[in-house]
Amino acid sequence: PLPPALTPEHLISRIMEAEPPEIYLMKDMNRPLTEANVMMSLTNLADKELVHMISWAKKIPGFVEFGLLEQVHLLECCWLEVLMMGLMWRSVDHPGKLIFSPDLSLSREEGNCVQGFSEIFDMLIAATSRVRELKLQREEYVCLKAMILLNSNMCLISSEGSEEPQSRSKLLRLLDAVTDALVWAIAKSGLPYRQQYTRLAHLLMLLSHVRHVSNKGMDHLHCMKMKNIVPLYDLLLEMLDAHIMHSS
Amino acid sequence: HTKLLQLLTTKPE
Repeated sequence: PLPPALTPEHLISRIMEAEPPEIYLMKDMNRPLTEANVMMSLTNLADKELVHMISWAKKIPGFVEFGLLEQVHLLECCWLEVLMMGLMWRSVDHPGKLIFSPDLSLSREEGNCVQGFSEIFDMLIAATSRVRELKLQREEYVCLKAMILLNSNMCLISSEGSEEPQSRSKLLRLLDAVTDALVWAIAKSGLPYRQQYTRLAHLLMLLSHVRHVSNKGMDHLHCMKMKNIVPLYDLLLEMLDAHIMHSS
Repeated sequence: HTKLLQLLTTKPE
């Protein structure tokens, strides 16, 4: 789906331009920090972010060339991973805290008020430490996020007869182009050749942790919904239900 | 996925 003239450098700049703006919660975090208040703020924020995520995906070169159902499926599979990757990126300079938005950050202890959160919090904080350790660069970060989107249903797509036959090869070609862009970004650092490809491996290995935490988070959110602890907003509810449906 | 479809098919401003 990519125009052949799009070099790795151009592709990265297009993906950088697609980055969503900073999203503010825009109201004081409801105090005291009770389970209901924290969940209310986080789901409110997630719902706002999801709207921007759709615009982001549409600006990834090649994405809108996919069929509408394919676009839906990709986003439904990856949305929490993309939200979590953004959260880790925002939190990278704040050890021990998660910066959900410029006006909402929570320490590990504050997150504990939500039942079942501490495990997910710890995994997010640990993954963020790894990002810090790797000194992830902005260009690398945007490539990884695009890869999460394009790779999200790679292991589901072949089992579904309804997909158009060229869809998978289109997806693979686009994923290759983003991989070239990531390799280009790593090469810019001037690292010795061997360290460039070990860095590529380390960056891609981050994604398996992100997938893992996202699955944990999805189960948690589903649980909160079932227990009626928090009212879910329309888009967030739709995305959660779709995910639960795909995975069952 | 009504809302998602709606956002995907909206033309950028």
